[in-house]
Amino acid sequence: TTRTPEFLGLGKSVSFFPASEKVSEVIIGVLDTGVWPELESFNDAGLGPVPASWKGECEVGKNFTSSSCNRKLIGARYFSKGYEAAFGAIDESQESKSPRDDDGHGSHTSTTAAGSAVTGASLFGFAAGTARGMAAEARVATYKVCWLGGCFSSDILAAIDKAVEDGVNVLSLSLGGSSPDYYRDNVAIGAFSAAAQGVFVSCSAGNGGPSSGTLSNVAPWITTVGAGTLDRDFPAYVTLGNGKKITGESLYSGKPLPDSLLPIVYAGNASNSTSGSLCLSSTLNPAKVAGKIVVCDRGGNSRVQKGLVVKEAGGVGMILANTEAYGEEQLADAHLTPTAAVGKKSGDAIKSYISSDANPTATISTGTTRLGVQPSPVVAAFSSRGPNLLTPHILKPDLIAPGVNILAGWTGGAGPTGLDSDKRHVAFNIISGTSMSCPHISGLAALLKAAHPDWSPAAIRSALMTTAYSTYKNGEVIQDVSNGSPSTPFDIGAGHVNPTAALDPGLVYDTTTDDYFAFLCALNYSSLQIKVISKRDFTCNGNKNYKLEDLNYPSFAVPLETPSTRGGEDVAPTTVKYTRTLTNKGAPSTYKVSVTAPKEVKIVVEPESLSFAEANEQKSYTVTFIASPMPSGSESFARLEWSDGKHIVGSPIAFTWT
Amino acid sequence: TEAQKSNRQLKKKTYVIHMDRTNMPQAFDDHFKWYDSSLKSVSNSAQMLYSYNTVVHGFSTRLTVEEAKLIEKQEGILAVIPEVKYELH
Repeated sequence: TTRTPEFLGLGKSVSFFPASEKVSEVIIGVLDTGVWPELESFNDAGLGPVPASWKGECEVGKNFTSSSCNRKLIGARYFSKGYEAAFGAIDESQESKSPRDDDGHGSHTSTTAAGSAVTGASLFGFAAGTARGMAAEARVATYKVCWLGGCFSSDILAAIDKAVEDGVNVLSLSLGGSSPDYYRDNVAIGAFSAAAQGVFVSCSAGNGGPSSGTLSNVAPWITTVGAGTLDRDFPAYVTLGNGKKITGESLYSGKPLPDSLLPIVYAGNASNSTSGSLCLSSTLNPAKVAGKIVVCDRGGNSRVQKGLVVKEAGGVGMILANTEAYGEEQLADAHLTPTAAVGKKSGDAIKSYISSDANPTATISTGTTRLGVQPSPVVAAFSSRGPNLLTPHILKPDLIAPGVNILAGWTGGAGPTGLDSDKRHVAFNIISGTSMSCPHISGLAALLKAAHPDWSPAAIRSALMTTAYSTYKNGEVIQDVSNGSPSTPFDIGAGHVNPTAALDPGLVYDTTTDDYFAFLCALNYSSLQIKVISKRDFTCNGNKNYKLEDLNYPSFAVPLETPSTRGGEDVAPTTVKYTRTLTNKGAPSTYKVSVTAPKEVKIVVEPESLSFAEANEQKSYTVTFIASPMPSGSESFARLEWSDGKHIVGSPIAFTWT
Repeated sequence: TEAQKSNRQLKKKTYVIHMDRTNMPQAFDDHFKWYDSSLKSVSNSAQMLYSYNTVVHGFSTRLTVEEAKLIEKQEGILAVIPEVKYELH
């Protein structure tokens, strides 16, 4: 990436940053579409021998030899048996039966997490700079589990199994599926044992936003990552025949449109299809779009596919207009036709102009990379949102990280759009998704692991969460680009990652494997179900009152019942108590609590002060929430902070009434 | 129809079989042989796709719905979980 290190403050010299040789002891395993090993991002210059603990391999296959790996890319495997069992033998003319990445996604995620620094990186001159992963000295091992037909759980589980055996310290999974109960979810099951063996597991939250309740990978032993923007964009300019100028986004780099104005048409008026405005394949009437700029609505098919549909129908350019769901979010893509992606307001203005003018005209021009865009970050519209439908007592996502317009390594086997007709070859591509934010956290977790080798995965997750920020420097809450409103913990979890603060969090919520067992007991899981997840014999104590409220998690979710669902006219406040334990990871200090509470809920923390005399000392506290009745569907939010004047250990709180 | 129902039952799907190694019968000195024996007891033709040893104990294989129900009832089987397709984000 060429901007996130600076955006995250990694460019600064901070005394407690881990030394390069310590980072190089950390191994990040990436489960994805494989790897393009020839990328300069896998240059191993300056790296010492592979860590002695490493037991992995560089598997040989089509276009992949044992010498494809080096001291940077120390392992590469592929898992295709589940895929081939479902789809039949892999067609090697279409994809490589080897760790080689034919898609690009896996090269992008692995280089985002831990790519070596590459000077002079850009995509067609956009986002130019030095590209590097978050943990640029860490080692990478890739596990190819995703193929043209998808990613299958039997392959993913085999990859997790092997990666942990190989000796990875961090696992990065930018994929997801439906979330049945934890004991039916093989990714959650594999991640449990991985975490129990000291492996930090980060997963993407999903791209189901902005709808609520759309999260993937919500198990509490997984770090669930949503996506936000950087302070960078790629402007493209639309000039309308009425003189109005509109700014959108694009990474188009081909032959520009003429300065003179061209006819413009709304796709919905140039198609016989009921969903003609979406520019789906073969839905545009060539007679109505030939030689014109076409306005297409977002949704239904990929953004780059729409440009191709326009081009194939004879159109000369595209304006990609957001609908209500995407708000003002502007995603940059390496379109094959001159394009400007515009927000909903601009899209509406352009459509209004088209409908009001007998001969509407426009032109599109592409600008250059712009830095310092504010406000930033804003929550991506696509980033999946809470509440956590599987376990409403656990707040997810855990945090957000950069996931919009991210430049990172790409495959030599596909063009930047991924379209078959895109014959361009690039070493770097700019793409968006929670797939892109997840490896940012994986790389940052590797940095924390290097700085604090004895920290558990839960301690690392806690440090990342409790030091995340949820407001801008001016005090305003991070915005949600889908509606321009302040975001909530259901959008951002604890907030946006702040790695320099995470390196020295002061206190952590060090959730243990035993805590997770108590959590499973609180879910009323049977011993059999617990054993499926953990491999261990564990019988919940019938005399013990296991409570979901007491999982030692760095955030709080408080589901409440309305009087009607409680079965009566009772309007008395509901009182619930949560318990947490903090572990000191700093010098002796005294922390005092502060709470910002909504008017509907009174929050009492006991004790209000915690003194730690030594490192790793633990102290517990309780939080009592006294909540007034609210209509079903109500939501409210609060924040709890412990501070010793030097550190702030923050936790978001989300209340829901159902 | 009955024929369609029968076809559905014969159609194989991938399952991950989670095994309880602490309940491995004493007749076996190797968990892999135990997995294989468990599989062969419900299907002579089924092949093991993977054997899992580190984060879970068990294996994956292709079974009919009937075979999956049969193996689920065996001693030492913790869970039989159907294959799920995941997508990149």
